[in-house]
Amino acid sequence: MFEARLVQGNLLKKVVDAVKDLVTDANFDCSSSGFTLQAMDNSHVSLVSLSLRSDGFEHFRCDRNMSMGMSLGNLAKILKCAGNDDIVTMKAADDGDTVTFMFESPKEDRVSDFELKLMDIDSEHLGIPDTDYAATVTLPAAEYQRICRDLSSIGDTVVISATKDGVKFSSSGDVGTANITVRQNTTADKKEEQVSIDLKEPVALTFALRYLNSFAKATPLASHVSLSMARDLPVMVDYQISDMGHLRFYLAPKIED
Amino acid sequence: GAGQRNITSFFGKH
Repeated sequence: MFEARLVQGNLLKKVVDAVKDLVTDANFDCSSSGFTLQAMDNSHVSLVSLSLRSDGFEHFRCDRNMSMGMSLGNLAKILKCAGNDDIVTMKAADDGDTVTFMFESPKEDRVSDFELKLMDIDSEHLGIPDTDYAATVTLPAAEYQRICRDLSSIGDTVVISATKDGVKFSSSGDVGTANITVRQNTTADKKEEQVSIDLKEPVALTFALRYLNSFAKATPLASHVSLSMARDLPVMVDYQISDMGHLRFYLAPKIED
Repeated sequence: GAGQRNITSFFGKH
């Protein structure tokens, strides 16, 4: 059987809220090492990769590797019924066709359980190669969200270029053009405002803003987000989930005409 | 859209 108890239950809610608009149905894979998900969006342009390590759960038991297909919309509906401070426990039998979510209030005065029907989902697992990225910028997650939102009002695509001067986000459209540059700032008073840039060589790539905007729905999960780029390769947008794992998005670049 | 690559052309299927 599978059983996992997460004291910070709202973390699961944040994860599902972050991906449910990008991916409708997905398989959650459970093994003794943890709880993972890999799924592409419907257009197969981006890939979501979630990893929650077993040691991040208060209790984790998985006797046999299993894949649980879920509608993320339905899962979000169920998780919405959990209190913000509730402890969430997931349970599933090895051969069952449901997964149960149990919500316990911190004062232990309210317990509820919701059963979600599992579904058969044909999904392809992609191999994500280890990549030596040319540039990685780590910036406040809220700043990334703002850049994507602001540029979306100007154009449909963004050119992200990393040079020794900083990382520039440029967009253009009928309205005009916009450039936003973030520079390294590791001495900001507040840690949550720090920006760090790791540049091995300059790189510039073009991406659809629609997807980058969608990834920003993961903002509540982490104070910072990292964008890693290499020439002619998908960008990796990485939200670290403290003490547990990560939620990563990969987006294929656009090719200049 | 035009010029948009698929993620599957970068990450091989297992």
